[in-house]
Amino acid sequence: ILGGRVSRRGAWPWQCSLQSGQSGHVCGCVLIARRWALTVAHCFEGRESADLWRVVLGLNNLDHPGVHSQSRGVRSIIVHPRYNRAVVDYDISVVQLDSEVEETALVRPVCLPQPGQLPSPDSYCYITGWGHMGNRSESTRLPTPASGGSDRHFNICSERNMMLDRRYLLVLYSSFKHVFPVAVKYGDSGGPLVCEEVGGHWTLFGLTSWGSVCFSKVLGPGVYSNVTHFTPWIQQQIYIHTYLTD
Amino acid sequence: CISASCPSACVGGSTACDPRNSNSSCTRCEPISLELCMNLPYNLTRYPNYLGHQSQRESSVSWESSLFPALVQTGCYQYLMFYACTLLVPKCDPVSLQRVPPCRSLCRTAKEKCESVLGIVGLQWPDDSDCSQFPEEGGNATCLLPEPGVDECSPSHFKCGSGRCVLASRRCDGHLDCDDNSDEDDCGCSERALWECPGSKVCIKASMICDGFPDCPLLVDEANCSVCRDNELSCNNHQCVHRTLWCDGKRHCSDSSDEWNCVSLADRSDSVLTVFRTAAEYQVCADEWNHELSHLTCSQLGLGVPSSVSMVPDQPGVPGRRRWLHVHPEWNLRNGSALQARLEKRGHACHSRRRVSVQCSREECGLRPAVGIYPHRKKR
Repeated sequence: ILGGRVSRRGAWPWQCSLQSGQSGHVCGCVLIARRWALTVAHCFEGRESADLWRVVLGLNNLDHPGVHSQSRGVRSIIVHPRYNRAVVDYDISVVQLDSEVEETALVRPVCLPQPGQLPSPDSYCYITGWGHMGNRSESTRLPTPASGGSDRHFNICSERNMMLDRRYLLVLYSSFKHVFPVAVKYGDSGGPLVCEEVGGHWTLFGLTSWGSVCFSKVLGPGVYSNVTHFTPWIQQQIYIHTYLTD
Repeated sequence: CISASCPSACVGGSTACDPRNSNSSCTRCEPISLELCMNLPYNLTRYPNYLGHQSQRESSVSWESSLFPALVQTGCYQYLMFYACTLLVPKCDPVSLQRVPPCRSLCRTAKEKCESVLGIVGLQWPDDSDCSQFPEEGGNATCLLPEPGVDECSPSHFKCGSGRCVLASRRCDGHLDCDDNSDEDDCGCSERALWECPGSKVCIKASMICDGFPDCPLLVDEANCSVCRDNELSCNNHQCVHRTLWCDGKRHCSDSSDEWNCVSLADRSDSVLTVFRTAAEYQVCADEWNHELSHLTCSQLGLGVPSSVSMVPDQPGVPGRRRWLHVHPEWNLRNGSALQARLEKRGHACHSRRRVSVQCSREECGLRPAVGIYPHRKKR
């Protein structure tokens, strides 16, 4: 996360670390039930086998897991059948753990949104992860066509088409009412974008998917898989892999 | 070879290997498969390339394979794409089996003209492309320069009438990208080799028709895809399955869709449990119902845990004959099975004529006990 701050212990009990072999932390993930997590499909490129992975929860510091952390192997990885690697389309995966986690103060599932549900107006949303923090330059302004670049130059960076599709949330950080200048970076993929709903229930609305390499050293926009769009598919996969395993 | 010795197929003069190979060198030319560079004046390449990639697969997912096609759109240098491909898929000389590099002047010109454009958007020229590593043209070493007529655009681009290249994804997207707006001409589905959804202007790929995913308005791309007999039902992927096998707890459709939506709770306040079996609706007899099955019902529907369970008398005067399912005597031996697999049809109606009704409540989620909850505090 670029521009964020260190979290309090237990502040995001659904945030998990998707780890593989010698690489350690590869991606973020999100606990949605005692035996199920969500992440993005592109995390598994080149390492599609479930036995290469483990999910670690209850962490604050990656290097110091602590006695309250829980680690589980992965029983199955369900990548969305329409995932397109070339254009990072349908970038979402359901991960089945090899056994249930124990719900504690530091390990809790997040709420899945109802199909089509939107965050409540004026709700606070957060992105979290253990990705790169970068070196944000306080004095860097985002270049605009008026300041010297021509419109053609920004054609390199335009994610126009993606903005029109309901499978995505394009987050222009500068468009938020209260600008807390943060952005997701490499290593945050698969992590959550959560918003606080009525009654203090945090709900998962996005999964960190990708961002343009343009403005990557400053607050470039981020694209998130829109969980609301995929809720029916997620629930269907949990049903199939729980009750139809013959 | 990357490892110290070659794969066994290269040892001992196997016909699969070129005689110029030795036990420690399995160098060979391979056909170019990187789509981005399939319109070059050469068709053989050799890895590793000049960017450190070990294979065409690695090149296909590299940052450079995204950067250069995007940069070409700015028109900073006419032969930028050609230069990029000499780095990504270097020409392989079929005689010497060696790579043929780009000439130093080609490298320098591309960098001089285009590096500043990248700087405007906060990007850097690729690190591995130091021009001094490449030979000057006219020297002892062979190097590549673009010939007249070399294509300025890659197969991943659309060539505007003006000659400018724009990414193919911008063709017919409703935005005018070409100088002459030609990227928005002839944008009918058939011109773009796509299929037009009946009744709308939406274009989809032919492979999306009858693939089980609705893409057209009114789901017309998934209509009339199955040819099933009268006693069969159509799976979501348009296979046909005999109706007696539908919702029996076992998968018969390859996409398991014969076991989808088999169980439901009525939307009415009574939440009566209904099971869809053999293409008909059944009520569940409450006579042998138990708490574990209530838990299974709510869990299977993704609705949490049972908050109340009741036995609802059958409504008198219901038109037609009520269909009943009963709890299977061995229901508890079917661990991991869906609810519909633990019920059976019997030759008689429900003795008590009472139906199962279950109300579920979602389990708590999205709470942060470590942070604390202060519901009485209101933000001001």
